[in-house]
Amino acid sequence: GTTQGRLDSFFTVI
Amino acid sequence: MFEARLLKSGQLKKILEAIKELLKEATFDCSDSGIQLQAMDDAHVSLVSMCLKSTGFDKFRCDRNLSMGINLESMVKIMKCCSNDDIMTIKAQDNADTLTIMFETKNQEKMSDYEMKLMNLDQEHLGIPETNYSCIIKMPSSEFARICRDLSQFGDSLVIACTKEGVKFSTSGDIGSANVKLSQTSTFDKEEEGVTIEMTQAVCLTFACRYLNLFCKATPLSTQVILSMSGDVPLVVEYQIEELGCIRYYLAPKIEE
Repeated sequence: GTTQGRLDSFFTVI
Repeated sequence: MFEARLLKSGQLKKILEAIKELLKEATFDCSDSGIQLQAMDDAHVSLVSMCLKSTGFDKFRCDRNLSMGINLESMVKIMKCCSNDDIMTIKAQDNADTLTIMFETKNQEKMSDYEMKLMNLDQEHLGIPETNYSCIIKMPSSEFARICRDLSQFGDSLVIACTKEGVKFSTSGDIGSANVKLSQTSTFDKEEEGVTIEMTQAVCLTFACRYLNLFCKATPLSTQVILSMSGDVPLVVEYQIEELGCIRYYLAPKIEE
């Protein structure tokens, strides 16, 4: 199965 | 003082239709270069990044940078009050807590104005790293919308596999499986009708159909869509808005458990 990834792990808060 | 005049209010109507289901509210950042918006959905799975260039407006004035927190549902209500070819002007004073939206018919026989309360939104700006994508697929936006709609009947996830032969969209679920393969178009009359693939490395990623279908709400804005993919990074779905700017959606891939 797959689980939905989140963007927080790719983009950083400026 | 901020003032922007758009000859076709239908363009802004379509932009709101393209983002209103992903975002309830968003900050419109206005500067002399134009209007920018960047916001994630509540689940932090997707991000909308919109840029409207000041040069795309009939008139654009922004004396001081201004961040306007807007309830998109309220703005959609106001935009329902105009015709697509009405001329619209949006206006705000510096540090204002309201935004004025005015519509005029081309013959100027009907003028209307609406005042909308602005909101204070906590906004986080995200740094999106520069990425050299392994695959860049350009295809008709209507074809992409059709594939997302058709395949989402079969499963919740869409696998997009891009090789130099073409791009394959696949899904499977309770009733069975479905595959749609598109090859690069060898001949086409108009550029926007073709499928082109720039690829340095084959990529295969899985995405949630629900979000892809929400991105496809932007289809009326552009005849073409550009999909950019690299292994294990978010997909970018980009719609260029003629002369005005673009909307990009970022979507985190699904990960194997």
